[in-house]
Amino acid sequence: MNIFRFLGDMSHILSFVILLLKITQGKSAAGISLRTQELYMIVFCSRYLDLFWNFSSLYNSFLKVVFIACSSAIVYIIRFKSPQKDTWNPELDNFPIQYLIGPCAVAGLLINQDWTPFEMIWAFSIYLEAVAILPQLFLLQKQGEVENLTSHYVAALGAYRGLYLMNWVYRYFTEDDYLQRIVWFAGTVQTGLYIDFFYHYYQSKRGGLSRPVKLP
Amino acid sequence: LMADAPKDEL
Repeated sequence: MNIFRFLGDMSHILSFVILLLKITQGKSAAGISLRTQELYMIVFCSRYLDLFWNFSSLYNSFLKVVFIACSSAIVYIIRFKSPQKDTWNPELDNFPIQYLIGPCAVAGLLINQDWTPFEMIWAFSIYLEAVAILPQLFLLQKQGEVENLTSHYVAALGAYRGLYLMNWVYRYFTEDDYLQRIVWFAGTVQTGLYIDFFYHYYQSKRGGLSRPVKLP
Repeated sequence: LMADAPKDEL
């Protein structure tokens, strides 16, 4: 464990806290993409199948359960719970996620760390996580302006994988024969998708004023 | 395929 990875996990947890607060206290899922939340639920449920046999640390196992529980709760609330479910707009949040799931599934089958079913599913979840934010970014693009809490949510989510990139660099230079090419590639793509958002987020928060984030 | 490091990360 190193500071980058720890801060990355804390940033990821923060993103869950912000989103859960927003939809439970704010009683609204406006501006939040259910599609992205569904993809994250698939990512965590598929990646953390090894919860039952890969016990690398209590920290890991605990957070795996937390991530599966939170992502599932978020999907449940936005899909089924009133009044949140009425604030979800299927016309706006209509990114064809089958075009994300399909290619990631094929990539997981072809490019993975071993030919076992779990390794293929694991690789699939890594690739899917890299593109899971797309429906959310498209929804924000359509709306032009980003609600304050939502902007902090997306920023925390982007920072989490960005900090993981630093963690991988750190581990590469401090551990011998440390290789994680699949997550390195996917993590780079994932963080790259946030670059544009980060630029607008920084511009809007720079003056210390909480001017709303505007996406062109 | 690519026997990378064991999965010790989230």
